This record gives sequence, C-alpha cells and structure tokens, in this order.
Amino acid sequence: MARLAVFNQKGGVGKTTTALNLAAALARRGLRPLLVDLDAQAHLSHVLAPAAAAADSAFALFSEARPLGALLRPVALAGAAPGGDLVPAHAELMKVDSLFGRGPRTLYRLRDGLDGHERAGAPRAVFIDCGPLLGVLSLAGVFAADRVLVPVSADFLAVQGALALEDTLKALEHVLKRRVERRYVLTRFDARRRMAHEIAATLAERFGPELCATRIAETVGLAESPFHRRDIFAHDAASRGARDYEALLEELLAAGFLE
Amino acid sequence: MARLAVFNQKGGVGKTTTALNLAAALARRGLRPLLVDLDAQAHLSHVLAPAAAAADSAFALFSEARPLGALLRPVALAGAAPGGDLVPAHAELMKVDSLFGRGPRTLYRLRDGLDGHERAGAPRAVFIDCGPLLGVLSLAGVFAADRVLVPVSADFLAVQGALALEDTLKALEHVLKRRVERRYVLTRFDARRRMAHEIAATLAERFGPELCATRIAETVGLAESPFHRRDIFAHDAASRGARDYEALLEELLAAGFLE
Ligand SMILES: Nc1ncnc2c1ncn2[C@@H]1O[C@H](COP(=O)(O)OP(=O)(O)OP(=O)(O)O)[C@@H](O)[C@H]1O
Ligand SMILES: Nc1ncnc2c1ncn2[C@@H]1O[C@H](COP(=O)(O)OP(=O)(O)OP(=O)(O)O)[C@@H](O)[C@H]1O
Ligand SMILES: [Mg+2]
Ligand SMILES: [Mg+2]
Repeated sequence: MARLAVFNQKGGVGKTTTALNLAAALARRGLRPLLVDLDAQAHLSHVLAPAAAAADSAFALFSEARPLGALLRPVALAGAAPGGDLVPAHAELMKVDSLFGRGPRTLYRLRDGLDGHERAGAPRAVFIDCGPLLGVLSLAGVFAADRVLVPVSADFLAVQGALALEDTLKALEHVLKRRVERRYVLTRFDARRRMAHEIAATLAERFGPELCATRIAETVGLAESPFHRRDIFAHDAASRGARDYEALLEELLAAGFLE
Repeated sequence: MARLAVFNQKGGVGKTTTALNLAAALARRGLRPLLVDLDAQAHLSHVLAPAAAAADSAFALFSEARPLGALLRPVALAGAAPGGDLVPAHAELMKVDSLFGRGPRTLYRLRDGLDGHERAGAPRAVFIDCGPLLGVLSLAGVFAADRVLVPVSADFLAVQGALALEDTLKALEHVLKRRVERRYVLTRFDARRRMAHEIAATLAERFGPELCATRIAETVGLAESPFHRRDIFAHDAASRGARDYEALLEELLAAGFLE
C-alpha cells in the first residue's frame, strides 16, 4: 500500500484530523496502518499516545539514525487495540533544520527509515502528518511519500496555502524527477455558508480531477474527538464525521490512490 | 502605545484575523497602527496589499538590515485609506533560520528596526502577526514586542498549543530578564458546542486574569472578510465579528495592555 504525506503549510486546515481518521477508517477494515508524526507540536501523538522522549521519537531518525522499527508504538484505532502503529513526534523536531541542515542526508532520512522497516516486514499504508510549515521536515515527509494529500479547509487563506503548495510541488518534481501525485480534499465544509461553495468551485476549476469529490463537513464530533483522545470512529462511529472519512477512504481506494 | 506580538504555534487559531481586526478597530478611532507580517505564508499581506518583492518585505530587515521605514506601505483599514501601515511578508522569510542563524543578530533585528523607526517619528501601536511555528522568526517577533496576545481557538489542540507556549514564554523570560506580559483570547467560539464551554473553563482555571473576558464568536463575516481582502469593519461594521473585535479592543485598552 502507499505512503501518503498529509500536508498544507496553512495552519489549522485538518491535516492531523485527516491523518488520524483515514488511518482509523483503514483499521476498521482489519488493515494495520502506520502513522508518522512529523509535527514538532506533536498533536497526533498527543491524541494517540503518552509523551515520548526525544530519543524514542521521530527526532531520533534524524539525530541518531535509529531504525524506524525501534520507534514504533502500537496505538488504538477505531476502538480496536492495537489498530495501528505510531512513530511519535517530539518538540526537538523543531531543531532538525538548524542541527542537521537541509541536505539530502536529512531530506531522505524518513524515506530510508521506512524502506528499512519495510524490508523487515510486509509493506502497509503509511500516513505522515506534517506540521504547518514548509521546511526540511515536511519536505522529508513529501520525499518519503508516494503521494500527497492536501486538506484545504473551506476558507480563503487555506486556498492560498494550497495554491502556494502547488508551486512547491512543481519545484519538488524537478528534484525528485518524478511527478508527485496529489489529491486535494475540502475539510471543515459548512454547507450553510455561501463562501464554502464559492471556495469549492474555485478549487474544482483549478484542480479538476485532483480535487476529491468527498467533502469533510464541519461537525462537532470531529472537533471533539481529539479532546477525548480518540479518532472519530471510536468517538462516534455513526456520526457525520465518521461517514465522511469512511467515504473519503472509499474514494481514495477506488482511485487507486492508496496502492 | 505598545507593540503586541500575536502568537500561538498552533495553526489556524485566528492570529492573522486578530492582528488584522484589532488594528482596524484602532484605525476606526483615528489612530494609525503599524502591522508587521512575519509569516512566510504572508496571509496578512495577501489581504491588505499587492505582493511585495523580497527586498521590499520584512525579509529585507534580516538580509540587508534595511531601515523599517523603507519597507512600510500604507494600507486601508476599516474602510479608510490609509488607515495604517504594513511591513509585508515574503516567502523568503522561511529561510531566515538557515541563512542568518538563531543568534542575537537575528533575534533583535525587528526590535532594532522598530526602535529606529520610532526615533524618526511618533511611537504608535504595533501588531506583529507571527506564523504557526516556534522558530527564530516568531521569537524575533516576541523579542520586538512589549506584550504577547495569544489567540486560542475553542478546540483541544489549540489549548495544547497555548499550554506549550506558556512554557516557551517562561524560558524566554530568562533570556529577556523581564516578565513577558500576555493575554489569551478565545477565538472561533461557537456557544452551541458544549466543548467550547469546557475549553473556556479549562483556560480560565489555568490562566485566570490573563484570559480576556471577551470571546470572539465563530461567524461567517470573519471567515469571509479575508476573501474580499478586507477587515471585518470594512466588510460589515454592524456584524457580530466587528462588535467582538471592538469589545476586545475596549478590554485591552481598559487593562492598559496597549500602553
Ligand atoms: N471537519 C471538521 N469539523 C470540525 N472541526 C474540525 C474539522 N477538522 C478539523 N477540525 C478541528 O479544527 C482544528 C484544526 O484541525 P487540525 O489540528 O487537524 O488541523 P492541522 O492542519 O493539523 O493544524 P496544524 O496546522 O496546527 O497542524 C482541530 O482542533 C480540529 O478538531
Ligand atoms: N472568529 C472567526 N469566525 C470564523 N472564522 C474565523 C474566525 N477566526 C478565524 N477564522 C477563519 O479561520 C481561518 C484561520 O484563521 P487565521 O488564518 O486568522 O488563523 P492563523 O492562526 O493566523 O493561521 P496560521 O497558523 O496559518 O497563521 C481563516 O480562514 C479565518 O477566516
Ligand atoms: Mg496538525
Ligand atoms: Mg496567520
């Protein structure tokens, strides 16, 4: 299965919410996804696991090239334990830029870690939660991934972030010498707002088939579930938020985006 | 008047919305605030002004120590032109970390720039919009400011960001050898949600008098106004969002937080 980087440098658009709940939707089908938290704020890690020391986190991939397998911890997903595995983040990740530079050694660290881990066992779906910054960490996330999923919340500034990202991905394609397949997904969509529909139309025009048909609605359940340290399926499997993420998974599977 | 850094490393909590609309609320009173956009995503700049070249942006403060006065551009606020001035951002800001390091030369650049500008004219209120990252840029913003305003949206992950920031500010106080006065303000508050009230109670318990009594409601107007490249007063002065930001300004003025 594919490795997906979930990224948009605009803050608060639903990157963590999307990585968490897509992984949980897969866990419901008996697959055991791997989640990597590359955000120094460690929000995904907060929701899924007790705090990890820097040496047991994704930081150790960069600082001491620890094997990724040694950093995994089993986590509950969709109410089943264990439903998946997590490489947790740590605040030290914020220093990766200045400690290790932006060269290929840093940029390919996660990719090498995942390749090593895969050789030791069966490949599985990987979701990489990137923080809201275009820096060496999120680039390492994109370099490690097969494809990129870009959550875009239905507001003006998030669209700006997505358009800026489009330029970034084009620049990366020169370096990677391959096309970076991507899908944009509208999140926090409140159908009562006129602007949300205008934004949807703008994105459809700009990104065409790369914009997912599934939209994730703005719902109380999706806002609350991190508060209870759970994914949306464990929190309320019958909720609108759970149905939306299930539908998004269906759409991505049907499009072969997770192969 | 005071210099305020608007900061919370959590993304999407309303930093840009708060910097923009507080400045506009001041402009309505005939004061001409200065806005500094320190976010490489340049969202505040997008809303207020045409794109600037790197040499004419805040990046030039760091790269060639240009005087801040040379980087100002007049901008319309609250429907009045000019209502204020803006030092725009540029994507190059994201390289400040790796190009200029994290030493005092970089950390005090903005402060020196503002001090120089103030010597040339009357001091005025300054709002510094920081990006969603704890790095040398936002630290430079906090070093340049007299006080810090921390928007916290009514959700679990934003509270985590605020608690983490509390630790950061404590560490900074050692370096600055002074207390960093701060106020937390609840944003995107949807009173229909139980969780919002739980979050408000958590913050009141934790931050006491440092939590503003004024809460900024989640409203369509505040989500839409950036789309029309306007602050909330120019967009709809009678709206709930405009009343909330006016009330926030009142409260901050009464508390002497802008002196
Ligand atoms: N569809 C939704 N409905 C309601 N609330 C949502 C939805 N998606 C996300 N949220 C809430 O919005 C906030 C921001 O989402 P999230 O933290 O996932 O964004 P992010 O892009 O990962 O942020 P950051 O840029 O800080 O990494 C969260 O508190 C989350 O609970
Ligand atoms: N009170 C509010 N009501 C409705 N929408 C809001 C409110 N405050 C902010 N928003 C919307 O939420 C989005 C995020 O707000 P904003 O960009 O100001 O946050 P930020 O903290 O500056 O984000 P970043 O971390 O990317 O800098 C914006 O598109 C804005 O329109
Ligand atoms: Mg996140
Ligand atoms: Mg902002």
